[in-house]
Formats: sequence, structure tokens, C-alpha cells
Amino acid sequence: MLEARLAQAAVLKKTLDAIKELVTDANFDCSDGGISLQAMDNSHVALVSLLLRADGFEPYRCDRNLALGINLNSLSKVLRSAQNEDIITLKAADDPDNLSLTFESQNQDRISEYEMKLMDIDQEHLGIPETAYAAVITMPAAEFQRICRDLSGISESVTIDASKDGVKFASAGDIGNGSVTLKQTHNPEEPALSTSIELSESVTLTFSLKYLVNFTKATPLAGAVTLQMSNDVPLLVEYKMEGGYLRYYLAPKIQD
Amino acid sequence: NVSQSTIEEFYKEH
Repeated sequence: MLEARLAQAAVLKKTLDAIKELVTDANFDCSDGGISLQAMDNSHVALVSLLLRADGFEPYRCDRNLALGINLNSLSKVLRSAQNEDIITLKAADDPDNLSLTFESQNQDRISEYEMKLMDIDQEHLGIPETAYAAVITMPAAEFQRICRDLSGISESVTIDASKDGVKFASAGDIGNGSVTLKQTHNPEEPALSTSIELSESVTLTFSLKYLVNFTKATPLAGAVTLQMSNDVPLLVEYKMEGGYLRYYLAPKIQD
Repeated sequence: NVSQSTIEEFYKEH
């Protein structure tokens, strides 16, 4: 059986908000290491990979591996009943038909109990090799969100060009063109406000802004975001949170 | 001409 108690419902609520528009149904794979999810969007252009490590829960117990097939929209509706500060407990039997969710207020004067039906999801699982990316850019998550939103007003696509001069986000569309260039900065008092660029070779890739804007729904989960790129492979956008991560992979647009 | 690739073109089924 699975029993996982999370001190703050907000983590799960924000995580769901960050993936539910990209993915409709997904298996939550539970093992003794924690709860993970991997799913592609309908068009197979983007992939979401979530890990909530066992040590992020207190307590966490999972006797055998379980795949909980969940409709994310349904889970999101159930989680709406949880306050951000609630303690949330997930429970499932071995070979479960239902997931049980309990929300307790901090001072335990309110206990809400929900049961959600599970579904059978036959999902392919992709093996993503460990990659040493040519460019690793860490920047404030809010800055990345703003850049994606601003450039999506100009074009459907953005070309990200990482070089020793900085990282340039450029878009060209019917109304004109625009770009934002970030230089490396260092803010020792607030590391989350720094931008760092590690580069082994220059990288230029073009991506759909629709997906990037969607990824930035994860902004409330982390102060910083990391973009990892190599020529001719998908972009990795990572939000690290306490006790896990949310990663998005985005296939590039390719010159025919 | 630019075309959108898919994730499966890069990563194989596990």
C-alpha cells in the first residue's frame, strides 16, 4: 500500500496547476523512492517529468510499486478543496481502484476526506539519457516567464542563442521582431535573482513559445529555472523544489 | 522551412 503525508498541500496544488494543461491523464508511479510521473502532451512535442522524493513526505510508505492512473483535471478539482496550508495524506491499497486524499488543517480542527476513482492508463515510458548539455542557463523563474510572455506577443516561435556574450531570446513575426539578451549576473545576497551561463559550445535552437509559456505555469514552485540546451536535442527546462523537481522537455523546431 | 519535431524522435521507448 501507499501512504504519503505532505506537510503543505500547496506543493501538490501548484504542481498540478503547472502540468494539467499539458497532460490530461497520467500514471503517478509510486515506489519506495517517491512518486514520479512522466507524460507527453497530446502532440508529443513536450514531455513532463515530475519527481516528489520520499524524503519530501513525512511519513512515506510504499510497500510495492504502484501506478496510479489519474485524470489530472479530476485531481485538480479535488485539490481545490484543500487549503494551501493543509496537511495532505495520499493513500492507496495494493492494486487500487481509488486514491484516498485527506486534508487536515494545521491545528487539526478540520479533516476533509475524498476518494478519487483511478483509471487504467497504458502509457509509453521514454528513456531519457543523462546528457551533458552544451549550455546551462540558470535565471530567475519570473524573468523567464516574462520573456516568454512578452515574445509570444510577437511570434509563435523563439530562437534561443547561447554564446559567450550571453543568452539571447529572439522572435520575429508579422508585426515586427523583438529580442531580450541576458548577461551573466551575480547577486550574492539573492542567488535566485542571479543569471548564470555555463557554456562548452555555442547553441542556437528554435522552440514553440506556446509550450514555453505553458511551462512557466511552474513559476510559483521555484525562484529559479534552469534551461539546458545542446544543438539538435530537446530543451530541458527544470524547476527544482524542496523534495523534488519538475522538468519539461521540448522538441526543437528544425530547419528542413 | 522550419518544422516542429517530436520528443519521440529523440528518446526511445523504455
